[in-house]
Amino acid sequence: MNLFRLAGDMTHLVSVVVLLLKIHTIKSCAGVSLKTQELYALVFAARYLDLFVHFVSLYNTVMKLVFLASSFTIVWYMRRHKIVRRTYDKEHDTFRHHFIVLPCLVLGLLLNEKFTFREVMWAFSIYLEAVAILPQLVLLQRTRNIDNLTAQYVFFLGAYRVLYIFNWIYRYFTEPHFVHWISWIAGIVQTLLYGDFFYYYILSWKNNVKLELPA
Amino acid sequence: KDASERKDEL
Repeated sequence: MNLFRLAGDMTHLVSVVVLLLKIHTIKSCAGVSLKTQELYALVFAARYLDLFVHFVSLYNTVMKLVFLASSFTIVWYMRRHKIVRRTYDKEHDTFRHHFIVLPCLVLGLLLNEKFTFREVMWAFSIYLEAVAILPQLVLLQRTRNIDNLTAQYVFFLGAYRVLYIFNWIYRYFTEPHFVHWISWIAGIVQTLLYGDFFYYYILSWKNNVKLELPA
Repeated sequence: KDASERKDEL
């Protein structure tokens, strides 16, 4: 495993820890999109179907379990926890997330590396992950007071995607026959979605002012 | 190698 890949996984892990920290210790999920969190839970459930079928490494298995458990825990907190659920900004989290699941599934059926159940689910999860951040970005635009933890959560999530692209470039030149068009194109689309957020995040950090996204 | 066996990323 190269350094970009490890750094990418670690920033992904940090993003989840930051979000859980906010929810668990502050007992607030203000500014966090439940729609995005539900999509991530679905993404991991679909992608990690191979968890008990095909073993890669202990690292791989542990990370998969962590991302599965954390995504479902976050959804549970936001839906069921009696204090946390009251802080959920339902009125502004209106992105119709169900409508992007079906097109991703169709795309998975049409564009996959092999027409088997697991491969179709894998491709579906890749397409869905690419757009899963959209409800969160829309909610951020509508949020007056974006707290630091929420902004950091999205920043680390975006950083993870950027690092994965560097990882692919590295692997392309160092490993023979390492070509994954589906994850590369979907990954680049996913990373581009963060462009606007990154711009305003870095600007707010440079000027030492609170993050605000123009509507 | 099979398609799924080449996937070691998360």
